[in-house]
Amino acid sequence: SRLEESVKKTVAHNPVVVYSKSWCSYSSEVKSLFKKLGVKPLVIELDELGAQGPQVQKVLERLTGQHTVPNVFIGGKQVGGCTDTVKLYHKGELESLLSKATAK
Amino acid sequence: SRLEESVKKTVAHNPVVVYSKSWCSYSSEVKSLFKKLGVKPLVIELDELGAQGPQVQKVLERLTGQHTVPNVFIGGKQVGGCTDTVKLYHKGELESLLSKATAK
Ligand SMILES: N[C@@H](CCC(=O)N[C@@H](CS)C(=O)NCC(=O)O)C(=O)O
Ligand SMILES: N[C@@H](CCC(=O)N[C@@H](CS)C(=O)NCC(=O)O)C(=O)O
Ligand code: FES
Repeated sequence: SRLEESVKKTVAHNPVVVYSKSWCSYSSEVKSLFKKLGVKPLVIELDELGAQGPQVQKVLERLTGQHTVPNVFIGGKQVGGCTDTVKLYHKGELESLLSKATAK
Repeated sequence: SRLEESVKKTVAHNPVVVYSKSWCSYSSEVKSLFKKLGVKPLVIELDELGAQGPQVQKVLERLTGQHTVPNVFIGGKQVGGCTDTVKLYHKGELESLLSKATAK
């Protein structure tokens, strides 16, 4: 669908993308982790897209199998949610993923 | 209002009460902390109350100044949200609050 193409394009053309909900603390935690690492992700607040919000969430579920927020992409690849991103950080793997993605 | 009276009665008559939203990870974190401590709180899922959900949330905001979830009460006193409850736990203060409240 056209929406699916636009989501695919968004994650391909931006080094770090976070699909979020503005009032969700797990989404905020991921956004502040990137801020702490000096990274400015493209943040898309699904609850601020009006009728398209639930539709984009369905596309994300189709593309990634994940219907929850936050949904994080780095270098065009889906990383997962908040706990996944924080785990990568604690294992020291997040920073190398970020430098590869932002170096392109 | 009648709803305010019923919320006041609920927090007065139950040792531990958690106002939650079923899909919220911060609400789940607080519920699992209590489970780990062997405590069975009264859990009220605001998103499962239908039209009353937002009304109860407004009453909680009027009574406690907090409009967010989770909203935790122990021994009739408002403790706060997830971060507040977890902080009390790490300071070793949560367990004494719980034993006082559940001993009654
Ligand atoms: N472990 C996941 C949890 C994600 C999660 O459950 N997100 C919630 C909001 S905090 C959600 O999207 N809930 C909607 C739903 O369950 O339908 C993560 O760390 O991102
Ligand atoms: N620090 C608070 C954060 C609470 C919070 O922001 N909760 C969110 C859901 S995770 C909420 O209720 N958002 C609704 C809103 O902001 O209107 C806590 O630990 O409970
Ligand atoms: S909605 Fe509460 S942590 Fe996401």
